[in-house]
Amino acid sequence: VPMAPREKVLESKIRRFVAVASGKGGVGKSTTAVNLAVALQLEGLRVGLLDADVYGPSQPRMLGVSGRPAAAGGDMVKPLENYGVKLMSMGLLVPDDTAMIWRGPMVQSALTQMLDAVAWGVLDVIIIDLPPGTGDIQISLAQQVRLAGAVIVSTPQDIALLDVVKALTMFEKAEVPVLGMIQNMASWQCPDCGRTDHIFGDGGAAREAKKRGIELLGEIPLSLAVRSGSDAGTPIVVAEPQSAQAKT
Amino acid sequence: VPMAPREKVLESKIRRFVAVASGKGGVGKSTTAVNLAVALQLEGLRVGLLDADVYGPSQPRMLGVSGRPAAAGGDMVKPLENYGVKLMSMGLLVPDDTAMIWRGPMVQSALTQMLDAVAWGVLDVIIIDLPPGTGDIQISLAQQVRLAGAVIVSTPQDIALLDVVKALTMFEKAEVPVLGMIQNMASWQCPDCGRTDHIFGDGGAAREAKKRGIELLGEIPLSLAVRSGSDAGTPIVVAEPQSAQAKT
Ligand SMILES: Nc1ncnc2c1ncn2[C@@H]1O[C@H](COP(=O)(O)OP(=O)(O)O)[C@@H](O)[C@H]1O
Ligand SMILES: Nc1ncnc2c1ncn2[C@@H]1O[C@H](COP(=O)(O)OP(=O)(O)O)[C@@H](O)[C@H]1O
Ligand SMILES: [Zn+2]
Repeated sequence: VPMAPREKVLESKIRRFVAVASGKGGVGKSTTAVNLAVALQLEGLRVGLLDADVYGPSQPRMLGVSGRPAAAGGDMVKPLENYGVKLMSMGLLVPDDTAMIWRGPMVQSALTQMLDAVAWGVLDVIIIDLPPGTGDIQISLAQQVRLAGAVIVSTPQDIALLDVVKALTMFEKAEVPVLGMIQNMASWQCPDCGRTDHIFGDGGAAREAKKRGIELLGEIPLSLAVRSGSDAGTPIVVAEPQSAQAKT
Repeated sequence: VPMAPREKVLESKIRRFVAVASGKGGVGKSTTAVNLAVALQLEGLRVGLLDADVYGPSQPRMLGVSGRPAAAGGDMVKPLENYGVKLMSMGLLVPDDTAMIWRGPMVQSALTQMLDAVAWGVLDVIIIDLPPGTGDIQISLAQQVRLAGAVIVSTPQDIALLDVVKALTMFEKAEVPVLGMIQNMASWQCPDCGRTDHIFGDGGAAREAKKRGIELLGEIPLSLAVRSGSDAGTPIVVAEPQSAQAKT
């Protein structure tokens, strides 16, 4: 598939597009995407974050960003920025309580706008936070950009693995390499007595990664700091850089 | 909008269609839907469960059901059944590792098939487990059946509320009454020392329900029995009927 001329412009400015996906919702994909973006920026890269979850954009809140994007000439807009990361999201374009009651074609055109009509500037990497499922948004993205790779986030339990396998199948078909898997909410340690519980199962995602020869990039425990960081807009890598969660 | 003749046939056999929705994924919507279905059956109702999450169907596993649906004459198929609940799901029609890499129109026709081409028989209520978001599946459903109401499931934290508000907006626009809200993963109690932690926040969904005059149908704590029940296909109402979780 030869790339359209428009794509050449976007690809010439952004060296790498990396998707963060999970198949299933609520496993910590958006939390992982924002922390990955901030961690890469702390290492000196020029980083963008595209919130492709058109129906449920949570990146503005997670990155602690609000306000409307400014015009950038032509029909372009500027991304908003915090912690050195540039962000574009449907959550910046409509009020929080607006539901995007849109069918596929509308969603596809919103994605195209967020890629092409944003003055991203020159970036080393754009992290794309994908919504759950394998529908219009995922198909459109694979058709519009050349993904350098995908990071898969899962919780340990069997139910989440069903959806992880579907996401892996989708990336295989689209010939997108899987860079690794992150097992999130791996365990909970009681702050008082130290007892550890595997509320969401034990090691399912790690076993699946091993079985398929995919690198396990890390295991993140359940932690109050991670959850309160996402509600407050301070990603954990910023709040507690030295903590185990941040190092993953 | 006058109902099509086909709809009259379906509506004449099924007295009530109730949707279980959340807007956000991973908050326990499928777990709530299967337990609601089984609980209503235990009270003597004839209950069906439609797994409308075409991209990530988890009801076959949660209800402990497997196998292909049998032909029922014409192009109809029979639903599968367990604990007295009739189930239809994409998960029964394709192998677990098949990803539905489908755009909107394919999804809409799959939903229509699961409503019309299934020999549901006469039922008092069908519980419809909706996927996250406000896209093609939700729009098609609201156009195809007259929903008697919707139950909204949420976890307590702010991030989940953003999506709950969008789901509420969607139901308002579609003139579907909201029957109530369930706050799931409300807290975790340490089995050793009894300390309680609000891992996913404290009471956000309950406050939102109160603000909007929506009945809070119940609060469900995080529990190992709930999670292992869904992985094993024994809904908690069946495994521990007397437990607090089951009573909600
Ligand atoms: N390791 C963790 N510990 C505690 N809470 C977490 C953790 N990871 C994610 N969360 C919380 O779980 C919720 C779901 O995470 P989110 O990133 O929105 O998932 P997804 O993008 O997969 O839907 C958020 O409120 C987030 O704060
Ligand atoms: N109250 C609870 N306690 C422990 N685990 C739960 C609870 N509710 C749901 N879960 C688990 O959380 C995961 C997500 O639930 P699920 O019903 O699949 O959510 P959704 O349908 O919203 O994506 C499942 O593995 C389920 O077993
Ligand atoms: Zn304890």
